[in-house]
Amino acid sequence: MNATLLIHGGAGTIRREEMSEAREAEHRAALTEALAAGEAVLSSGGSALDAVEQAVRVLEDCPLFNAGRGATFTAAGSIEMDAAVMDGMARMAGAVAGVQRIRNPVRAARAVMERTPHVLLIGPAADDFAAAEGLELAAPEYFRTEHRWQQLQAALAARRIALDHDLPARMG
Amino acid sequence: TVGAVARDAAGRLAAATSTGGMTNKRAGRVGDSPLIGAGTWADGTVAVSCTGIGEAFIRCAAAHELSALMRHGGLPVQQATAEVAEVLVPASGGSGGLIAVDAEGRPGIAFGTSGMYRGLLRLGAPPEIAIYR
Repeated sequence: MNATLLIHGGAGTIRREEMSEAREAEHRAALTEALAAGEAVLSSGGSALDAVEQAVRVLEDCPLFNAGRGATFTAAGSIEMDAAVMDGMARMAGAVAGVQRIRNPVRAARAVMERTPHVLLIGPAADDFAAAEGLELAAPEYFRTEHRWQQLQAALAARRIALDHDLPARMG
Repeated sequence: TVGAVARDAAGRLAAATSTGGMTNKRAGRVGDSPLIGAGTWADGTVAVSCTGIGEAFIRCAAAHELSALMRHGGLPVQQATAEVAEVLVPASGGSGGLIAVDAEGRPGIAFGTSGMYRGLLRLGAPPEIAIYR
């Protein structure tokens, strides 16, 4: 039974010397929690689709990673999130882009796949779709973190568009 | 950006990716994550989730290209993952990483940056977490 799960929390210029032991431990704990959420599904015979959704939801809820709570800011100071899922067996896919109110965008992506004939819904209409489907919404301040706000200030000052990990980790 | 790929006990494959995009991005900008075939892909051969400079992953259809390298080029999953991360994505003007799992449950992990937050779980074995190269 080669059930296997892999996760990522983003790639970039992640420098050991910039990461305190405490902060590294926080990241490792969150990654371990995400693997455990997926493992709970796979070890009970659940589907790969359920496993990836559960693992990503844990990381969306963790403010350390750039998705859901803790997402990065646009130049306009807003937060716009994107997500996608794909089921290899059924060859079905769902995605949302430019959403601002959905607590777990990965759940909305799956709802697009399972409850509409479409693949991708964008913007406020995608937020409204998630609300109509009973998915949990959150106020803008839920997604906001000081760490990402400081990263935006640094990027604005440097006139850069940057990966979430390409700005000094110690921000504010 | 965060993502997951899985192969379950029945041999099914799935992928998921979620992101806030890049810091200081223009409002309205969409990267690769929600674009099927660019940042997220799953078929009967492999499941893929990407992270990095999204525009480069879009330009080379990175996630789908990984599957094509396996299906048409006969590359094993790790070699296909490395080809995309270390050759195709940089050739398209960007950098980043990918995670993948094939139909046998074999993992593929590659990134062209100094680090990638990543985890690997083979059911029945201890979980593996890594950050740096």
